[in-house]
Amino acid sequence: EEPIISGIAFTKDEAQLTVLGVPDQPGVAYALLGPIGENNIEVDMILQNVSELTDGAPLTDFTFTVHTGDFEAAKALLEKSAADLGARQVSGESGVAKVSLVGVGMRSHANVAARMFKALANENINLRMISTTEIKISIVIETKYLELAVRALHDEFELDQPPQKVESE
Amino acid sequence: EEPIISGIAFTKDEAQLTVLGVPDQPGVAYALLGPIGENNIEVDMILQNVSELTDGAPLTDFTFTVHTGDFEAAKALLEKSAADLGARQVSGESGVAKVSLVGVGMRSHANVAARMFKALANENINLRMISTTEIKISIVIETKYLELAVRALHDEFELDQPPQKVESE
Ligand SMILES: C[C@@H](O)[C@H](N)C(=O)O
Ligand SMILES: C[C@@H](O)[C@H](N)C(=O)O
Repeated sequence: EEPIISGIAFTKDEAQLTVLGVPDQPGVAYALLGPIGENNIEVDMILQNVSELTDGAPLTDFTFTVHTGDFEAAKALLEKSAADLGARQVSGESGVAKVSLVGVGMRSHANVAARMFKALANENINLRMISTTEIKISIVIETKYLELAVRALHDEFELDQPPQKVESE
Repeated sequence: EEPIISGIAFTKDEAQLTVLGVPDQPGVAYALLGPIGENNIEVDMILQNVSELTDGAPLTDFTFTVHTGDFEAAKALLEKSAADLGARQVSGESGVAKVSLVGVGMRSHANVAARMFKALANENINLRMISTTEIKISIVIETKYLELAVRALHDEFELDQPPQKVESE
């Protein structure tokens, strides 16, 4: 199936929060996210990779992004939950942007993603986070690289209209 | 905006591969994914969380999933790239399943995701990986929990038709 790239979407004014070293056990994701939702803080993406054994306990990092304006409130809630769970630390970065290549038929999208990653690497842009689905390949980068990233992808995928900022991306 | 849950999708016969301790520097994601795509191995999801300083160097883990049948070939390619990059190790799990809650209007989907995580935690199902977008909340679990997970979400979200396995999910 040939992938069709329909465009580039991005959001800026995002903040990333990560709880480092959480126990990889049932109930932990709920414990971390519950208070955030209950406080009506909007969450854009949630990301958690597999755990590793650290001194015999399986630990992983739980990350999500919020609007920059909610960074402090979310951080405070997380620090409380993190302490209860015995997590190591809460860290964050309040100036990140998400850039996504949007398309269809990207099921085996390894080649499309590799092209995207190469285009960004050529501009020396570091990919802080990566998260993909069949219709969207998203990366999170520092906000200062946003314009450069969008142009690089625009050029690489020969998207002839100016990139659209998609508010609800 | 009220979220509308349209259904549950899942894929089984997936295998997860992770390169542990890769340098968080431009070009690394491309170095890892390039050979996979060039060898025509289909990749379902790619997931990478933020890095942590380990002995002064920022390191992270790079994960992707493939069909179970491609596990060995992909692992061999990764081990080669991992060695070139000085990554710590390649690990994998060849029996995982992805379960996704699919909907619209889930922009501030913290509450929907929290409900999903709680329903699964109540069944003692461990969430190995989590990855979300505005229209899909995906988790990766051990294959043995797949049926239990789908039923739990089916009940929690009162989805009255039997869950559909979506091959192209
Ligand atoms: C880390 C967290 O996701 C845990 N695995 C859980 O199931 O809740
Ligand atoms: C780890 C990897 O994603 C790296 N940050 C890169 O930009 O390629």
